[in-house]
Amino acid sequence: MRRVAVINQKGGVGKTTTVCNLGVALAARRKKVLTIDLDPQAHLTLHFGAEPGTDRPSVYDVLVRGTPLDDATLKIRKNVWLVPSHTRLAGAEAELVSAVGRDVLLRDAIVDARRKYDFVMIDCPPSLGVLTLNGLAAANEVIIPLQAHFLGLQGMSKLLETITLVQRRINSDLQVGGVVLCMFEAGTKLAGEVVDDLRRFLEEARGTNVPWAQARLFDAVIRRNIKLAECPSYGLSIFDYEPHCNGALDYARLAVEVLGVADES
Amino acid sequence: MRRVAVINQKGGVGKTTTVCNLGVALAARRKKVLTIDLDPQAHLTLHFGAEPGTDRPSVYDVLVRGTPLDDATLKIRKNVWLVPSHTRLAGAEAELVSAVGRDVLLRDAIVDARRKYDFVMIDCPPSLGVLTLNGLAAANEVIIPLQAHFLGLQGMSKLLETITLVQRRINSDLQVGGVVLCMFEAGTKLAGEVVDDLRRFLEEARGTNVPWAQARLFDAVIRRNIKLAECPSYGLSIFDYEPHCNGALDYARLAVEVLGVADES
Ligand SMILES: Nc1ncnc2c1ncn2[C@@H]1O[C@H](COP(=O)(O)OP(=O)(O)OP(=O)(O)O)[C@@H](O)[C@H]1O
Ligand SMILES: Nc1ncnc2c1ncn2[C@@H]1O[C@H](COP(=O)(O)OP(=O)(O)OP(=O)(O)O)[C@@H](O)[C@H]1O
Ligand SMILES: [Mg+2]
Ligand SMILES: [Mg+2]
Repeated sequence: MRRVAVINQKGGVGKTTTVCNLGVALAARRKKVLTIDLDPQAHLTLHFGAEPGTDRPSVYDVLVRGTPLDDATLKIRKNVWLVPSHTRLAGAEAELVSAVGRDVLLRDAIVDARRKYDFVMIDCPPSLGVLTLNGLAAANEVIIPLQAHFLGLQGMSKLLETITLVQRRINSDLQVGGVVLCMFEAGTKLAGEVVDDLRRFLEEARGTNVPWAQARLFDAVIRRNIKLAECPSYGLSIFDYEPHCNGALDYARLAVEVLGVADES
Repeated sequence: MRRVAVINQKGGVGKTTTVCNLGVALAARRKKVLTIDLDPQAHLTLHFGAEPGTDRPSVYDVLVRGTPLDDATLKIRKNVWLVPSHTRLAGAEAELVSAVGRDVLLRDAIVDARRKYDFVMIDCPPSLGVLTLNGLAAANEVIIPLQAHFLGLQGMSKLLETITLVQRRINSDLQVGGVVLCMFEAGTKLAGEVVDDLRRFLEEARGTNVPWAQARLFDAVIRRNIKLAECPSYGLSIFDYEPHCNGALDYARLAVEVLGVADES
């Protein structure tokens, strides 16, 4: 089972959009995909058209009350399941401050789950707090959505530092699978510079023992496309909303590449 | 002195870009502007070309050690000052958990400052935690940058709920000045729908006693413009980088409108 944390503490770079659409693209290739919404904003839950804040169990109950993961899981569509978020999750950080093993609560819930999946994809909030740490402890690989902007690139070193600490102290399996460029506007000078910086940075890490030594800059790039911003308002993935637009093609290409990675390893 | 918190817990909507460029636009109209970087990512600090993480006092020292605000203030350019962030700020939330009056530390530091300004503009991180609460407690008005996307609109009710709580319990002066549309792509169906929703929502609040009863949707809209994403890599505002591009025109227009509001009240 591949457990993927989709993370970047820089806000608004395409984390939620990637978990939703990459998840559905993998499901279309007959993979059973569980998605988990670890963001108190509950945007992944909204993106799938589920209502956050109901009395149904959510990821809040899994973390704070020990509710079994299966009891908090909703079936969304063929081969896609969701553990929804809840606004209460905003308080979880304070509630878990003194809980024993607070960083590995999600990991243990996934291990104990009865239903088995090919992929578990975790949507993290734009921070490096307890919720994101739970995502990193539960995952065996990380996908980093990145906007090819100067400010977008600045947070990478802090993010990789946090991933290294989690790998050393909590989860030795953790590796960075790759960086996916989102909202990409080819042809801008800025995009070219950022891509060159990033490629050079990843190549220098090859052969070292850092968690991103085998990370790749995915060839599949997610182009800026307003349909990707429209489909959440209908509670649909891009494949159910506009299956032939650039957004759908890009995420389908990313799914093929993500699947290919596994065949190599 | 107008104390403005620029806030939206949704990530990547243009908070930092607005504090930097609106700040410089107000300074160009002979207003003395203090900007404060409350985000551990230190993007406002980077945007002004200052180096975060040096031994120089930062907003971390002001909040956690009681360093006077004037001692942590840097002069950036004519009429613009900055209290920089520091990566250590990421730990401030945990360090301040049991501090007495932890929400009003910034407010008191501004009140005690010797140097006086016309505007204090506070860049908040993408969350509603202790740092953002300090921003709301220190401000007398709020500007909400918003991306006209479905997911961008979802967080508004939670944001307004938090502002109401701060107004009731900590800071009775707090009012929402307005919402500024950022990264705007006119002509998309989505933008039209979001704008209509928002306008209707603000009009319904007129005459009530909620903190956004007098809030406006600023006429000045910040159009999507790659130059706004390029200028931070040079440590420059849009006015120093490309003074005649759409980004500069839009923020200049916003400054005129923000100044005009004061004359009415
Ligand atoms: N390729 C794209 N083209 C155009 N719009 C996009 C694209 N990807 C995402 N968006 C839109 O941009 C906004 C930010 O994306 P998203 O919410 O997925 O980012 P995020 O990293 O999850 O944000 P947060 O940090 O708040 O969790 C959303 O409104 C989304 O609909
Ligand atoms: N009008 C615009 N057109 C194009 N790019 C923009 C515009 N405004 C901001 N940007 C870019 O979009 C990205 C997000 O903007 P910014 O960092 O200001 O948002 P933020 O709300 O401060 O993000 P965070 O939630 O991470 O603090 C940055 O890379 C910025 O350079
Ligand atoms: Mg998200
Ligand atoms: Mg910012």
